[in-house]
Amino acid sequence: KNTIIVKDEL
Amino acid sequence: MNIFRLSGDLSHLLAVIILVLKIWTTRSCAGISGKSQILFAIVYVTRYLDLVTTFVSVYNTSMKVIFIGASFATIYLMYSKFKATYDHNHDSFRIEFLLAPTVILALLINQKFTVLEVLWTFSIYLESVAILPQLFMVSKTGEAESITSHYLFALGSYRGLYLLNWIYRYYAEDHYELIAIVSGIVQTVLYCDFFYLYITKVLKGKKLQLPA
Repeated sequence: KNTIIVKDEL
Repeated sequence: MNIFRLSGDLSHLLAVIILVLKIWTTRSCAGISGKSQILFAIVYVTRYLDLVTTFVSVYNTSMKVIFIGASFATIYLMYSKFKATYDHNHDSFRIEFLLAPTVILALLINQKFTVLEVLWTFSIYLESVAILPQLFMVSKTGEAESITSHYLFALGSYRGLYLLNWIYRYYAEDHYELIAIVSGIVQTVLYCDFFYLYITKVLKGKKLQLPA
């Protein structure tokens, strides 16, 4: 599973 | 962007707008916890520090700016413009009991030990409990105006809708973020009692009044 941090949420 | 995420954001947006408009039009912040509003301002500032480091989209940037702006506007209205209407006596929750544990937790449990990442994590933890002073105030006075209930309902629904968004993203995009998910569940659970009262009372045209 991809757990890379992508902070695209609010 | 999926429908759950979009409805969550719109619900969040609606909540902050309802609050500013309520205070502005009634010229009063009676029944609103200034402490919760201070905690939300801390949440937005510490989470959206990435406004200056990363660009995601115009949508993303605008929403972040609106949340920070509305939050500071609310604090200005409560602590300056309509200060006289602020109900100090009932807003007696000690916020250090929320700040200290969330700071410590963010330092201990995070994805990466960097300043931005720890602050982001802290803001996620703090947001999950930031409504407690407000809920405490409602339970202390035993009631809430209907407009305050609508605000709380919209604000509570937002993270609940995000939970659906995370379930969707887990299956559709193989994407998940455990810290946000666990905190989001805590946050939504804290509203359950209120949701029950909102549905059984406010939606039937009655005032939100707690049983004595």
